[in-house]
Amino acid sequence: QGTQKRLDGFFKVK
Amino acid sequence: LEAKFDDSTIFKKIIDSFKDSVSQINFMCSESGIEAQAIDDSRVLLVSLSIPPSCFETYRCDRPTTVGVYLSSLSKLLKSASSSATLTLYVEDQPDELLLLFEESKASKSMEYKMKLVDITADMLEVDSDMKSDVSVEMSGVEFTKIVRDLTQLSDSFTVSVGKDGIVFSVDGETASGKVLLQPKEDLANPENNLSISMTKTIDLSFASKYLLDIIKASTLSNMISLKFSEETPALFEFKMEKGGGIGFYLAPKYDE
Repeated sequence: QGTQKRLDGFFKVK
Repeated sequence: LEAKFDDSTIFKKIIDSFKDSVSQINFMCSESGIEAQAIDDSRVLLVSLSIPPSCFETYRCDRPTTVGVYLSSLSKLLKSASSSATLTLYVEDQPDELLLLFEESKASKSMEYKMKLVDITADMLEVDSDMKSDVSVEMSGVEFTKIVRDLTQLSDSFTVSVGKDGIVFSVDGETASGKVLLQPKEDLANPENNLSISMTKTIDLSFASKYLLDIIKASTLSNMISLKFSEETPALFEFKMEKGGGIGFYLAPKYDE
């Protein structure tokens, strides 16, 4: 049921 | 750092609310309070914690200090917490340990624990705390917790949709499906039952059930939960504490291919 996205796809690494 | 909680169970609740989501964390202590961010191993859930000075009976931090801890160890020490005991956290200038002092004035008892600090090199993600969202919902944390517990039993995926009818939580499992619709309401006598929705666009998002089960562990921190959704960003589930600060969970969605 769907593919899990990762946070890295949305937020930049500091 | 010298930071005293008048009720040691507050710190226990804070730590217990995310100790199963992440294994270690750096507390960044400064004069504006204690802040922390940690990402779970699968990089799907981010915990963002803020404990401002208003949460403490007394708070002093002379210079910014990073305090890295293993949450399983800290959580063991916090089993000693009780609402009749205060808890003071001490960290020296060149920190290699965290000292926890529990004091029960009525019982004339004090307990002291020392914990070795760990050097945690975790990368931090740049999270915009003003992140734009298409939908904001404020609702009872008890209600949200019950819905998550009930529905996640049926499926690994949990869907949230918000439209003109209200907010719908639904699951579609192999053997059963379920759906809960909530409409905005105002309960003047019991404001913790209020539900408000502000929306600029409808949303329909799915999340992995297991992370929602972790997130609801923080519901002991607040009567209310604030939810923020947008099709383009992770969702934010936030519990704000009565005395300021709180804990937010950023959760990346699941998408259909």
